[in-house]
Amino acid sequence: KRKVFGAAFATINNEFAGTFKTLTDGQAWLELENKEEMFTGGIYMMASFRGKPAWESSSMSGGEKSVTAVALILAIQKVNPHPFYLFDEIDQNLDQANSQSLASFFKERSSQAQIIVVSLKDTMVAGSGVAYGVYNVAGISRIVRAKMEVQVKSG
Amino acid sequence: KRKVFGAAFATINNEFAGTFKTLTDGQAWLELENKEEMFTGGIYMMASFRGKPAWESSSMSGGEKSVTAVALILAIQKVNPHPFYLFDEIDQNLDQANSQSLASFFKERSSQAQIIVVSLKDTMVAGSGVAYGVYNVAGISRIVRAKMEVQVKSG
Amino acid sequence: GYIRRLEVKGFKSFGPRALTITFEQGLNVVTGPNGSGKSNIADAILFALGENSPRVLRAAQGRLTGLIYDPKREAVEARRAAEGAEGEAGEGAARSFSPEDRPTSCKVSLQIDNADRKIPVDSDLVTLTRELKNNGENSYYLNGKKSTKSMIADFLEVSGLSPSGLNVIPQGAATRVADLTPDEKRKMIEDVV
Amino acid sequence: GYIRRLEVKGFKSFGPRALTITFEQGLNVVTGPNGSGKSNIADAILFALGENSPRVLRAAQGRLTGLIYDPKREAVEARRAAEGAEGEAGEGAARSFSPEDRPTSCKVSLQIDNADRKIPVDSDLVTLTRELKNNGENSYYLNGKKSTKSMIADFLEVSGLSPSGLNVIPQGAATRVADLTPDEKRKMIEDVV
Ligand SMILES: Nc1ncnc2c1ncn2[C@@H]1O[C@H](COP(=O)(O)OP(=O)(O)OP(=O)(O)O)[C@@H](O)[C@H]1O
Ligand SMILES: Nc1ncnc2c1ncn2[C@@H]1O[C@H](COP(=O)(O)OP(=O)(O)OP(=O)(O)O)[C@@H](O)[C@H]1O
Ligand SMILES: [Mg+2]
Ligand SMILES: [Mg+2]
Repeated sequence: KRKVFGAAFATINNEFAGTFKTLTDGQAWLELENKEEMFTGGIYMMASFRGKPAWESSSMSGGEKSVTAVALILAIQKVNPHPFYLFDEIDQNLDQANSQSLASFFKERSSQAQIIVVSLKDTMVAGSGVAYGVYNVAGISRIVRAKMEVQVKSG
Repeated sequence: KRKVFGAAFATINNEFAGTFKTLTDGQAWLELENKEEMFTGGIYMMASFRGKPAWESSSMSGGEKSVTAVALILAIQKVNPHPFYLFDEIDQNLDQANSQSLASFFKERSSQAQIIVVSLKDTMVAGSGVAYGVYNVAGISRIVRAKMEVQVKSG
Repeated sequence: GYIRRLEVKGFKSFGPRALTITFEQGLNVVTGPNGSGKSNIADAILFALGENSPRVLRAAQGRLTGLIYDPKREAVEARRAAEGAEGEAGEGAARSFSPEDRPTSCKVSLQIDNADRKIPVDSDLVTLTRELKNNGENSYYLNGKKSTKSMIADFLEVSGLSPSGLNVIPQGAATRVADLTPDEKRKMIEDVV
Repeated sequence: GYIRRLEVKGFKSFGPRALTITFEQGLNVVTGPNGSGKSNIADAILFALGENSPRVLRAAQGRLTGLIYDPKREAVEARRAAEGAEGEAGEGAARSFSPEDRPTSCKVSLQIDNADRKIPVDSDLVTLTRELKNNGENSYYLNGKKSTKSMIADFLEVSGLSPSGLNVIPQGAATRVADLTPDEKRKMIEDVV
């Protein structure tokens, strides 16, 4: 059990650093509270955003914490691949730059597995292959589909 | 104590209905779990969005819950007026229409008291009197101020 | 095994009639106003994959039967009566909002692509169907043939489809992961390994 | 009593040098990228108004002294050494990021308009200043004159400025209010009455 956890932790840590780098061009890593006894301590999420010093996630801003958590989630997903992924407004408190880079990340990753993303942001909709518009008439949901043309530029 | 609470509850309930109507053109109201013994029961937040049936807040969508909670917060603030108010990304999960109407609500209310709003949304920035752009250089925050021209149209 | 089609009938805000969504293999972005029904799509997918927690599915009144479309008839009747009292105009508007009766069940079918035969069934498509009646009874079907909850659970496990390992991230979950304590973060990673 | 100016020095990400923000009476919207320092403005205002909880002020390491600007020198030194090993280019870039030493204190001054004399002080402006040293010692000033924590608390109460009754809504609070239980909602209203 300890060996399996150790190996998975190392893989997740690598993926986490790679994903965070792709998303923000910064550096991120996981630190074990207790290296000897992995199961007795916690795990710290550390990151340094481009041009800024490194902080533990509890001292980051709301959006910085989210981006770091998203990078960790995406890294953990790699360890346990699925044929489809579903994200519901995961970009809620990201600024324009971070949501743009997440949209490109999803576009890239969607060549390996199906991704369904719920989002209110134009950046995410513009970057998609297919967009689904949901609306409500007298309490009943309806859905229209629109294939996004390749040349769509987000406004 | 019971009388004071009862009176404040009635005022908040009125304000809540009025604010919700202004924000969404729907109807909202508070229900006491136990009308006889106010202090032993809880308070339910009920609302019906335009064209939709009424639901208790726990059965609403994420954004609907937020809008309803914002209306309640704004109503409670009326009971206990302050010279200034500060809201930090209160519009985070609101769609375009709801953030637009919240932006107009703040504009209107800012004639009675100072309002400072932190927001990532263009709708909120475009509707302001003065905008402050915060940015970070090598870990240090800097701030620039811009007086919004009256004719600014949000893109 | 990507999701090709989702068919719902009587499930949450999708109403009493059948509704179909066809998904693509690549990136599908779902957007729309607050309260339009976006998260209910995620709930429908989880329901078909066997999710049983009313909290996770955000079922009204905290009971699974709260997933069945509820036109809130009694509320509408009450309002219509009030509008009726205000004259004919109310009648017209109210009539266009004539919600049907509440269905006695909700049903969700999930059609999964199996061209790569990763799922141990010899067909290009695999259809998972789950129906919940208002008496709380669930029925499960695999490619149209009646099955049981545990058989479906085993089937999902073997075909790598059971929603675990964080492949479905509900609304607000990323912010919650960001605010986990160091111990909770370790536990999250342990659960996936 | 609206806020006219906020002056910070050595407070969180505002760095060791003094920084001033002048606010208007009407609607002021603060915007900027993630991590730029927007919420730190709210924290500075709450700090000057006497807020003492490291959690509410989001102070690093859960201690009030975590509010003092921290250039994270040891992290920068470590990185610079690593960059230095990669040749001269690293040196140039690193030099432009030469954070000053960590200040020994942080200070916030809040200038409040008092033309309407609602605050019981005979001056057009009222300035509240709070300084926190790295030994944990706080000093409070009212219009430049040394005061005490309890005198400031009383003063704020009398002038209707103490942050209570929900006039400051921190990041994420609206979503938390939406998810309160019915009992917690009643308690929220009771607290304000
Ligand atoms: N004592 C300190 N010294 C230096 N920087 C600090 C200190 N405490 C916090 N910070 C940093 O301040 C930065 C800005 O935080 P803040 O929460 O104000 O951002 P924000 O603009 O609100 O971002 P978001 O849009 O993500 O909410 C963070 O990157 C955080 O690491
Ligand atoms: N059993 C039900 N019958 C009818 N409507 C329901 C039922 N259960 C929930 N609803 C309604 O479904 C609506 C849509 O909810 P959903 O959470 O999918 O919205 P959303 O598009 O995700 O919105 P947001 O952007 O705010 O997250 C809500 O208004 C809710 O009241
Ligand atoms: Mg939703
Ligand atoms: Mg913030």
